[in-house]
Amino acid sequence: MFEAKFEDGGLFKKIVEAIKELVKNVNLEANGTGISLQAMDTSHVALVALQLNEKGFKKYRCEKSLTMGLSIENLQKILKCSGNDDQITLRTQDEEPTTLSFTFESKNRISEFQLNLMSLDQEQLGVPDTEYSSVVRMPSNEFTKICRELGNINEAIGIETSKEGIKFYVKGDIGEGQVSVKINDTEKPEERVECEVDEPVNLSFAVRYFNLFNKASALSSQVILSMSQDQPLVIEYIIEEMGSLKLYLAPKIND
Amino acid sequence: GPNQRTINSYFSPK
Repeated sequence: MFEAKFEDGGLFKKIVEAIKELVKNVNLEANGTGISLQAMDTSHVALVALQLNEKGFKKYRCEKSLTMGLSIENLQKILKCSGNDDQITLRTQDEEPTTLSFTFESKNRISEFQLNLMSLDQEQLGVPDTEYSSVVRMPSNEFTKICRELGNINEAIGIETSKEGIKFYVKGDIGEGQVSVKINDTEKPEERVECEVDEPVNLSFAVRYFNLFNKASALSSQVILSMSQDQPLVIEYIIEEMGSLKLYLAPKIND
Repeated sequence: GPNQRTINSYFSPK
């Protein structure tokens, strides 16, 4: 039997909101340590990796590892029947479940839904736990804003790191520009900007994907960008007390 | 112009 109860069901809804435009059908994996999900976007340029640790749930039980194939669109239809302040419990009964049960619980109502599961054949990638040569932490709303602004000018956005900080730049038909974000160690953790640069990087990415990734900014006030030259970048949103959502994007290559 | 490799060309299957 599998059972996982979110004290804050709104958080689960935010996670689904954050990934719904990137992935369609996903395998949700549950085991004794928690729930995880890994899926490539339809163009196979981005990778979504979610990890929710067992300790972050109000209640968690998983006796046997389980793979649950679901359609994000259908999951969202069911989640629309829940309130943002509901507690949400996910549950399966059988060893090889064909449905995933949802209980939505508020002060004055309890709702039960069953979502039909699918069998999905999806390639799982082994993402090595590497050290990145530049790691930047900055406010997630600031990153969202920069991507939106520069995305108006060109479809590709450059990121350059140095000991001094991080610079975003664009070069388009209409002209060019750059935004440098200053390092600061303000007492407000959500406004902090930190750069750890062992080796500077200079990379270019399709801003369209960043704009999709930025839907996840509702999960965390800070975003962590981890980069190494000519390698996919990782954009990480820490989900407080529960785990993290990592979004990987392959860089553009100059032929 | 700038091109893009797929993400699974960087990471091997599990």
